[in-house]
Amino acid sequence: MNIFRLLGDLSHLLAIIILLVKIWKTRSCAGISGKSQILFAVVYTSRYLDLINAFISPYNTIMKIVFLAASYGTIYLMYMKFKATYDVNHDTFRIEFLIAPAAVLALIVNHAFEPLEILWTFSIYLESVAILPQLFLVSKTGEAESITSHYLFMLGSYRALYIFNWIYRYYAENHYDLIAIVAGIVQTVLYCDFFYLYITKVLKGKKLQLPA
Amino acid sequence: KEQNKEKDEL
Repeated sequence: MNIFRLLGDLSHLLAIIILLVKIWKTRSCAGISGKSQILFAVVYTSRYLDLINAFISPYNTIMKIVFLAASYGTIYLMYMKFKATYDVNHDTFRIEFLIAPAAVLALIVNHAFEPLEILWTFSIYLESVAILPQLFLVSKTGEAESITSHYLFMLGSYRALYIFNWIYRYYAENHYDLIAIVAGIVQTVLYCDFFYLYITKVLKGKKLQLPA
Repeated sequence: KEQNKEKDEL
């Protein structure tokens, strides 16, 4: 464990908490993409199956359980409890166009052709594009509540911090994982224009408005 | 540098 990965995991945890608080406090999931939340649940489910047979550390196990519970909890809030506030007309990204290519690529490019390894690889590829429906929704509505932009900033920062973790591990621990690194860079790049808007607008107290 | 094998990251 290193400071970059710890900060990354905490940023990730904070993002998930901010989202749950936003939905619970405002009793609304307006501006949030349920499609992205479904993709995140698929990512965590396919990646954390090793909870059953591999124990790394208490921290690792607890965080995996928290991420799984929070992602399914968010889906429950969005599609059941506060279903009336779900923006079904704008949340129209076809996630099958993200799931299928990730699955196909995982079958072709992986470290080993074994079920758990393929599922892990699939979850890495899917996570790199899982935010697209959310960014698509923000671009369609043209704006985002400031708490939603804080959520996105934390979520985007988590994988950006992981990139520093991978650089650190390459030099300090002599190992790397190219699949995770390439997918992590793609994932972070997708947030770039959002990061720009967040830093130039939201941090100045303005609302996040995308140029129409 | 060897390829990362154990999955110790979240």
